[in-house]
Amino acid sequence: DPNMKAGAANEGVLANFFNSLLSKKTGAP
Amino acid sequence: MGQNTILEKTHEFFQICDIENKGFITQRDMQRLNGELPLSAEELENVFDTLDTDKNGYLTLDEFSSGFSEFLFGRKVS
Repeated sequence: DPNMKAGAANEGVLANFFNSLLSKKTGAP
Repeated sequence: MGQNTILEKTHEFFQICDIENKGFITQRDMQRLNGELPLSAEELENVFDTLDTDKNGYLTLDEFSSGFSEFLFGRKVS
């Protein structure tokens, strides 16, 4: 599965992205 | 994190990206996050490509949430 391979390669970037979203304060102006 | 919280967060994050409330996220929407998140344009492009599993250029809530699950649990939840 090529998607799985790409997913593994970008795992760190994806984790970074979701971690950033998790730490981002939402609803702020 | 409970299942409802995950669902809430998924919607919340999706809406951060889908600021026009289109129901999908484009590569352009993703690039708007460049100033808001500590990620480079290239990294955001990578994130988009990774989440856009059917490679149609549109990121749906479904694709987004499966990417989020993958991040949370280390595997895809279908």
